[in-house]
Amino acid sequence: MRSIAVLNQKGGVGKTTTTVNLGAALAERGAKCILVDLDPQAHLTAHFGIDPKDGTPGTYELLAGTAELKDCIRTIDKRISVIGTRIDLAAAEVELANTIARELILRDTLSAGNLKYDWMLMDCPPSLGVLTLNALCTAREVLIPLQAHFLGLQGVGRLFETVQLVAKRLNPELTVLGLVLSMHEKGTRLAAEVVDDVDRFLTESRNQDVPWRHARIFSTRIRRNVKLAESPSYGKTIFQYAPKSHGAEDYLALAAELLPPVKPE
Amino acid sequence: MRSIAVLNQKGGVGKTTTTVNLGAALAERGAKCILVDLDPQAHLTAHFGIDPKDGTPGTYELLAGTAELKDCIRTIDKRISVIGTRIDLAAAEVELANTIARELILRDTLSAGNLKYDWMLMDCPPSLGVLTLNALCTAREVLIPLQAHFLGLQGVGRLFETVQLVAKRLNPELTVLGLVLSMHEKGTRLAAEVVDDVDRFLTESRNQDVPWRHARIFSTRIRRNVKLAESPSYGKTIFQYAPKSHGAEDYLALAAELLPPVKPE
Ligand SMILES: Nc1ncnc2c1ncn2[C@@H]1O[C@H](COP(=O)(O)OP(=O)(O)OP(=O)(O)O)[C@@H](O)[C@H]1O
Ligand SMILES: Nc1ncnc2c1ncn2[C@@H]1O[C@H](COP(=O)(O)OP(=O)(O)OP(=O)(O)O)[C@@H](O)[C@H]1O
Ligand SMILES: [Mg+2]
Ligand SMILES: [Mg+2]
Repeated sequence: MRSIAVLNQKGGVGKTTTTVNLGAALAERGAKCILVDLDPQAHLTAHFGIDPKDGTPGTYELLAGTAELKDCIRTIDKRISVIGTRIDLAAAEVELANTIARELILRDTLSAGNLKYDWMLMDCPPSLGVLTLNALCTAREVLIPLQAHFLGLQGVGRLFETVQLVAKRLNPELTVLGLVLSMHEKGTRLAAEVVDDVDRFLTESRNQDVPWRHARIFSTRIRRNVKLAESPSYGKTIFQYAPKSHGAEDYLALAAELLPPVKPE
Repeated sequence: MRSIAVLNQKGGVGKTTTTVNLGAALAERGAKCILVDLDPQAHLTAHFGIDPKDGTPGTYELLAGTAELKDCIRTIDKRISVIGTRIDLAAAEVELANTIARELILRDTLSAGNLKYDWMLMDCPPSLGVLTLNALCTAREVLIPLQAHFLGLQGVGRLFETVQLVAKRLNPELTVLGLVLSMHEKGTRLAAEVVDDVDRFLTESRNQDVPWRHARIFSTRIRRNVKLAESPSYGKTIFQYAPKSHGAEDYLALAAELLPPVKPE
């Protein structure tokens, strides 16, 4: 199973939208996917029209150790399952502050469960706290949605530093798969400058022993497309809501870029 | 001095852009403003081209009690001052977890300082943790930037609940000034639906004893405008970078809506 943490501490860059629709795109191409909501906002959960308060346990209970993994998995269709969450997850940061190896709880819970999926995608909150660290310790790969804006660029360095620390101390297999430009508006000078900045940074790292030495900016850009913003209000993925839209096209193209196993050169 | 917390736990809805450019718009109209960065991402600080590591203390030191208020204030021009921050502020959540009345530290530090400004605007991180609580205890009014998307709507109820709790227990004068639609794209069905939802909620609360009984959606919508996303890369406000742009127009119009004191009916 390929397991990917979708993260960026910058808010509103398309983490949830990417986790849902990349997962759905991989499913369209025949893969079996499990999507995990690690954001107390529970937007991945809401995106599937799930009521976070319906009593089904989720990532909060997994981290608190009060539920079995099998009881937390909701089947959406034959290829997509979801582990949802609710706002109580926000308390995890303080509740786990003094727990030994608090970053490893999710990894240990999920690995004990022997999950039978092709892909696991984890949606992270806009922060680099204990919830995101649990995702980084569980995942083997990191996918970073990026809005090609100046403010969007600010935190990327710190994001890489955090990934490096986790790789050094807790999860040696962790690598950065790549960055995907989202809400992309072609042709603006700003976007071109940001892409150049990131490209230069990645090229300079090619021969260094860092988790992002094989990372790249995916050639697929997720274009700004209102259908992507509308689909969660119907509890649907972009493929169920607007299968012929740019949004559906772009996420299918992104899935195609991910599908051949990424072999290091 | 009118003091406003600019917040919404949803990421990427224009909190920083609004704090900077509404502050600048109020300054354009003659007011003296102080802008406070309470987000560890330090994007307000970066927006003014300030190097967060230049050694000048900021909100982290204020909360830790290791610097005097007067040493934290940076003068940008004759009408705008900034209290910046740096990434270390992210540690405040855990460092203050056991401090008595941790939500009131900023309020007490700023009120002891006898600030001489017309407006204070505080930029909050995308969460409702201790940093945002400090802003809510310091402010008298709350301004909520909102993107008219389904996911953007999810957390508004909880945001109001948090404001109500703070008003009840810690800051009885706290009221919700209103919501401002940002990155607005006219004419989409989604936007109209979201606006209707929020309007209905606010109208129903008119006669209730809640902090948002006088709140409204500002008639000024901040239109999506790439100049707003470009200006921080030059360390400038929209008025310095593109004074004739939609962005400048919209923030001036928003300032005009704020300027007559909001008298309860
Ligand atoms: N390509 C796109 N085109 C148009 N709208 C989009 C696109 N991608 C995401 N959106 C919308 O933009 C908003 C932000 O996206 P999303 O919530 O997925 O970001 P996020 O990074 O998960 O945010 P947060 O930091 O709050 O978790 C949402 O309302 C979403 O519906
Ligand atoms: N009206 C607008 N038109 C175009 N771009 C905008 C507009 N307002 C903000 N932006 C851009 O959108 C991105 C998100 O805005 P901003 O960073 O101000 O949101 P935020 O709520 O402060 O995010 P965070 O939750 O990460 O603190 C930024 O890159 C900003 O430059
Ligand atoms: Mg999200
Ligand atoms: Mg911000």
